[in-house]
Amino acid sequence: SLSEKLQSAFARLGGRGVLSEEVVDKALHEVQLALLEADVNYRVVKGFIARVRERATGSDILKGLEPAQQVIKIVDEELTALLGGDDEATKLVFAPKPPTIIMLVGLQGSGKTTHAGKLAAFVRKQGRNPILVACDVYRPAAIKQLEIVGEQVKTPVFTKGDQIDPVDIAQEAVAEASTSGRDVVIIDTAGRLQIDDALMDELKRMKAAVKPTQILLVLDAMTGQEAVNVAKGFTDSLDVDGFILTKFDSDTRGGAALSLKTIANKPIKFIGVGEKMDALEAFHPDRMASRILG
Amino acid sequence: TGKSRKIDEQLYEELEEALIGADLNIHTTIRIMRDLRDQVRDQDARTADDVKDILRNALVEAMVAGDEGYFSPLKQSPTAPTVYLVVGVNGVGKTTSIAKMAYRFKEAGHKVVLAAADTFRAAAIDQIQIWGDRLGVTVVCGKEGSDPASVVFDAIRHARAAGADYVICDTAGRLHTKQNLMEELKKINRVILRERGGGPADETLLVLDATTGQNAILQAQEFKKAVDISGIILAKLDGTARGGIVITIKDELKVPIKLIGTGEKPEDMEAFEPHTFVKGIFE
Ligand SMILES: Nc1nc2c(ncn2[C@@H]2O[C@H](COP(=O)(O)OP(=O)(O)OP(=O)(O)O)[C@@H](O)[C@H]2O)c(=O)[nH]1
Ligand SMILES: Nc1nc2c(ncn2[C@@H]2O[C@H](COP(=O)(O)OP(=O)(O)OP(=O)(O)O)[C@@H](O)[C@H]2O)c(=O)[nH]1
Ligand SMILES: [Mg+2]
Ligand SMILES: [Mg+2]
Repeated sequence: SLSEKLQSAFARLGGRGVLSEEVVDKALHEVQLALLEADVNYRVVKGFIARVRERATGSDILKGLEPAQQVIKIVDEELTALLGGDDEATKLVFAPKPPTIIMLVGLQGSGKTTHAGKLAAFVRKQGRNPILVACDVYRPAAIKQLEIVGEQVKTPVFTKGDQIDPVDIAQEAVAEASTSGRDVVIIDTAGRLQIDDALMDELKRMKAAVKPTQILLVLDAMTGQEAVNVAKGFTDSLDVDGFILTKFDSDTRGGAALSLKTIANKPIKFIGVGEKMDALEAFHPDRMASRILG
Repeated sequence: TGKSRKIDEQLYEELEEALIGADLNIHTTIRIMRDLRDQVRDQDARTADDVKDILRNALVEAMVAGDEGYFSPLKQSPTAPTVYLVVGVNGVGKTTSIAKMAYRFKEAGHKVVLAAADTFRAAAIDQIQIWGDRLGVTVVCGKEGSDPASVVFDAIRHARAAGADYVICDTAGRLHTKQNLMEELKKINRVILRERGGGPADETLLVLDATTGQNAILQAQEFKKAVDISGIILAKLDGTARGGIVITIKDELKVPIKLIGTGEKPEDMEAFEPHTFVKGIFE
């Protein structure tokens, strides 16, 4: 682990009042390696290390701590603060007047369809009345997949088949929800590349047509350096409200989380921790920080 | 311009950033950059372009070290059917890659059978059946929730009886950290071993998502331990991710990259070619 690496690197340095530049440089070199191994974006790492260096150099070593421990303490605090921030922002936002409309977007295979189901189950537990909307008209059996997911979470699925413009499907779904007492509309969209202009346009049109309460970018927690560009692409086009990081039940360190927070500065609303419909958790910045550091 | 730009620290920093940005492992990158500086000195390189050429050649060498050539073609069985097993974590592109392989073989006049051995995920069987219908290839299924190993068994038997040239087995996405799922995969593999008189599938292909970072190394390690991966399919290279992690995987695990996925249509698959791949890292 990082703390073990730092402990051994500093085994022979006695604690001596303040953290010297030399001690800080040595420690931050290890931290930098750890963050890159954890998939934190290269530029984000540089900025983060610079911040920590500034705070750590010359700082008092707290009583009872080794220099290495002091550096880790600062790194962990900075990381947690960056990942966390406003607790309220991490909650799902509901419309003052129903229906609440949630649009799920993201790259191919990130877990949108699965998490549409998980969100439906989540809001049902809160006593709400969701409906799922099948707006992926491209992927073979995507609608069937959402219908099976819908059955698993006892939520109806609105579909108009795969020959209709997804924007029209979304509009009709919202109109129907308003008249049938459905107070949460969860729209599953097709996976797409953030550089696919035509498909990004489709999402822009959908946003303009249904005015979602929340647009959530569903991103795989094992995403590497491109997490920044993917987030930027979706955020620039759609001004997403937050993220769902999926497949956190793997052993990925999840550094993409830090890249998302630093670059897009939007909250991580949920993490996905499995294939079942109850595998949805809130995002905990402190746990995430120690996971990223390794 | 690169032709007259001199060699300085900023150049090395930019190249290092390009490698890391392409998801090369940091330790692989450190080693490559150190070797690069040595080679620049030894070869008396003068311009930035010279340095980039040396780096590109080094990366190509890393991709083909220990191989017979630049291409790593799919192995064929001397006696039909050739059997391919396709594995990987969730959502990486296994089912779609299988459709692409089936399309290619069908276009070449071969008879293909697909094994719908993802009996777990919602509409997984529907998904591969639609591909089978579109491509005109037989899909052997069991009922949803049935044992994947028995679907593979049925598919191989059916393929033999029907004189098919290829059987390609789809499996459910599974995290390499889930021991029970990796055990299930070993069981599927044992069925293949028995059906082929002790030999594994002609190819056991691990599909990796090009957007995946360092976790791809752990995926490759664990899948290799479980079912001795013979090749990698790197999918979703049409996105902005470069998939540089495969350089480390090839370097450390010696598993060749065989195919790349470049889109969602059946035609969107190509043989892996190292020069093109390395060029993509710097674009
Ligand atoms: N282990 C694990 N698997 C997940 C999680 N979320 C989704 N999956 C799996 O990941 C795969 C892809 O999930 P989907 O919901 O189909 O992904 P998608 O984003 O809708 O895919 P496209 O519609 O093709 O873009 C499936 O095998 C899911 O079961 C998660 O949190 N953990
Ligand atoms: N852009 C792009 N998308 C791809 C590529 N390969 C697969 N996809 C898409 O990625 C998504 C997931 O593909 P699947 O083939 O269902 O992936 P899988 O590994 O079988 O998923 P599970 O069975 O759920 O684990 C689908 O939306 C595919 O169309 C590729 O090379 N490029
Ligand atoms: Mg989907
Ligand atoms: Mg599949």
